Amino acid sequence: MPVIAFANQKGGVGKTTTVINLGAALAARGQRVLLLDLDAQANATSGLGLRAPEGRSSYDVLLGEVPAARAVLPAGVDNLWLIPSSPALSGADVELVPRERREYVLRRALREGEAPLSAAYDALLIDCPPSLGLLTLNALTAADEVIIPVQCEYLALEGLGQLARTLELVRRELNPALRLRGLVMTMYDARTNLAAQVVEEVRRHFPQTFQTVIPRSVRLSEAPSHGLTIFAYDGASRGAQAYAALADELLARPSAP
Amino acid sequence: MPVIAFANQKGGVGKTTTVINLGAALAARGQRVLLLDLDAQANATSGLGLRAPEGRSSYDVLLGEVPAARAVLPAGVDNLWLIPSSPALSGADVELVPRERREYVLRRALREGEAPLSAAYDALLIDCPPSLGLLTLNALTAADEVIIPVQCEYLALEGLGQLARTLELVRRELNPALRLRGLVMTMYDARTNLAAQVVEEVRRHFPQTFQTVIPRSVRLSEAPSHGLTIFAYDGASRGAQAYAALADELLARPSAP
Ligand SMILES: Nc1ncnc2c1ncn2[C@@H]1O[C@H](COP(=O)(O)OP(=O)(O)OP(=O)(O)O)[C@@H](O)[C@H]1O
Ligand SMILES: Nc1ncnc2c1ncn2[C@@H]1O[C@H](COP(=O)(O)OP(=O)(O)OP(=O)(O)O)[C@@H](O)[C@H]1O
Ligand SMILES: [Mg+2]
Ligand SMILES: [Mg+2]
Repeated sequence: MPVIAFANQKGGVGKTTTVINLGAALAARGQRVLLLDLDAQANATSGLGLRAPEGRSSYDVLLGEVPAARAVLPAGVDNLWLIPSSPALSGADVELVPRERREYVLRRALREGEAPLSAAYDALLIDCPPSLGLLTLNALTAADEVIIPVQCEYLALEGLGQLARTLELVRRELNPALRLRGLVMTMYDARTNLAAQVVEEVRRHFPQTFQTVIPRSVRLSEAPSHGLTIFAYDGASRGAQAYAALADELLARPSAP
Repeated sequence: MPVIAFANQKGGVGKTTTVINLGAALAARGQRVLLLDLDAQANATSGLGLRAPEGRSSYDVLLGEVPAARAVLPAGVDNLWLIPSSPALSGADVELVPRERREYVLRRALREGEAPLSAAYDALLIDCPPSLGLLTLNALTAADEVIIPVQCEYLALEGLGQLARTLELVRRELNPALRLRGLVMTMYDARTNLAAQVVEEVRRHFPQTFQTVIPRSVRLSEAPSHGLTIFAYDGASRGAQAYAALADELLARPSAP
């Protein structure tokens, strides 16, 4: 399994919730999974009840020359690990600007050296911030694939064109091997027509949209307040079933060549 | 009324929805209101059914030396105008880095010259992107006040500390007069305990939290798909009533000296 970036510049669409819970579902299926929190908000880190030790966060890996392997923490779940984030990352976009080949900094940190991190795990999932700045570009340049969480809302549709153009640009200039693994519809509220219309519209434009749709479920938004994945918090909930189904779909549908 | 930045690095908390609908409610109360879309997603622009004409967007005002007054569009609502955004803005964070006094570029554009734009309107509301990068810093440096939309979700709580520290930093280094006008709770879902807990927690830490709470209402998320404010789309809806109440509360509670 490859390095997968979870990206969408639209905010609040379920990037972090998907990284944590899809990661946990893959880990439960025997995959050795590493999560990388690349967002200064550090929601993936706190959502697992963790904090970055001083000098050993994704900021330090990117800008402080700390080897990525030294920043890895156990996530408190079998087969799941995390490189935590810290608020220092909010300055990274500006600090990366003068760097040589500034879009490749993360790729080098994950793939170079004697024991590249990307080879030590079955899957490496990157949680991106809600922007198309240098941090997200670094994730897209380091990744083999990208998964786009899309909220079932009108405003979430608007940005997909811009995101698709950015992926094209990254493929042309920075990372020719980058594949779109799929779009995953999130926070589907069966009581509204809007959600169904948005899903239909997205499926029409992007055939790679996963069959699995993640329902809106308050249990998913409660779990991070306990520092737990949805499986540890409420394994029988619709949210847990949906992320389990998404993991099965991902494992059954091999990456495009 | 001052220049007010609507900022929160957490994504999807209701920044754009609040700028459009609070702006419309203030306009309905006789205030001449200018909205400024400072997000490359351009949701405030498309949410009003508008598009930036070539060379006359907030990107051109910031980086292209176009006078701000030339980028103003009528918003199709009495007393409401907009400076639209364009996708070019997604490169602005990087392009602003080498500029002299790069955090003051927007402040100069809005406040300098013979006929400063900030004096021509009763209120100037800035929709910020979900980050604490140079665009948001420019908005906070140009603003007299900041309003923070906070979604009634646990993960939205996490970032408030970092946002408060950023406001302190801006006040100390860039804009000593910046005031926190208030926090507005959004997407309150009365069916969940989580929402009530989050509201209570936020009120405890931030006494400036508005009394008005914006409920979760699908009508609010449908309105932008028609390019309409909530008042034009469904004036009797709970969302419309809440934003009207917020406008009344804002007008009744003068800015702190
Ligand atoms: N399926 C769901 N049902 C209900 N709530 C959800 C669901 N998925 C995510 N949430 C909640 O919605 C909010 C936004 O989700 P999340 O933070 O994962 O999005 P994000 O895209 O990572 O946001 P950001 O752009 O700020 O990084 C969070 O409070 C989260 O707990
Ligand atoms: N009170 C509400 N009830 C229901 N839906 C809402 C409400 N407020 C906003 N929304 C919807 O939630 C989504 C997020 O809101 P919005 O886009 O305004 O947030 P934002 O903070 O501007 O996001 P971003 O961080 O991407 O700029 C949108 O699809 C919007 O239509
Ligand atoms: Mg996130
Ligand atoms: Mg917005």
